[in-house]
Amino acid sequence: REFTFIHDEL
Amino acid sequence: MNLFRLAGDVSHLLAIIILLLKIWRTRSCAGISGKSQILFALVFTTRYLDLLTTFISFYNTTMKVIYIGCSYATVWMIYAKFKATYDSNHDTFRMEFLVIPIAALSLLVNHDFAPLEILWTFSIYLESVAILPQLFMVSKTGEAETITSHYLFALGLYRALYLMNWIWRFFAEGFFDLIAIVAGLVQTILYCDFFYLYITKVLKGKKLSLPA
Repeated sequence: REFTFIHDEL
Repeated sequence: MNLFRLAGDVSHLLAIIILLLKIWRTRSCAGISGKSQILFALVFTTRYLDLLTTFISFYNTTMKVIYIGCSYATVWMIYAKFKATYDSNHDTFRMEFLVIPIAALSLLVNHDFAPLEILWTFSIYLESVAILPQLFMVSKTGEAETITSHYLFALGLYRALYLMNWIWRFFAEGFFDLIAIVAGLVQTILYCDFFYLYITKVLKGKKLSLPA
């Protein structure tokens, strides 16, 4: 499992 | 990117710049909580570690770098450059009462038990309450300079605009991040009392002072 969360907000 | 989020980011940037300019131009950080500013520096540092791992956009990277840079500049002005004007007697909130429980909470409630993700979660939770030392200081002294209340208003408005951005994103993209939403709600609620005073007093040209 290589899922990382991308947080595209500031 | 939607209009609410852009307005939120601009409001956030404006708040940070208002504070920097206020301190720089008056050569004084009187009435400003250094503890809140340390907490915000910690918030930005732990949240934006993804600068090193993920590229999202030029806008995203630029804003992150500006937020981090300004936040450290503010801490430096309060604790070094204009230290003599720092009102430490009134800045008595205990940071560990926020940081320790929040560190524990971010270990327990997160999207993924991974170091960067836990630090991101920590920063979201911490941001929601990082203004408390400043609000505590205002309530302790019973007043705030008008420029300080503009800063607080812009800073509070930013998360309120993000709440609208999240409603927008839920309907437009089916996107929602429960951790950010709940923390953002808490953060905005903490400002409500201040918003009331700001609208009823500061916008009518009066200084923000609390009833004795």
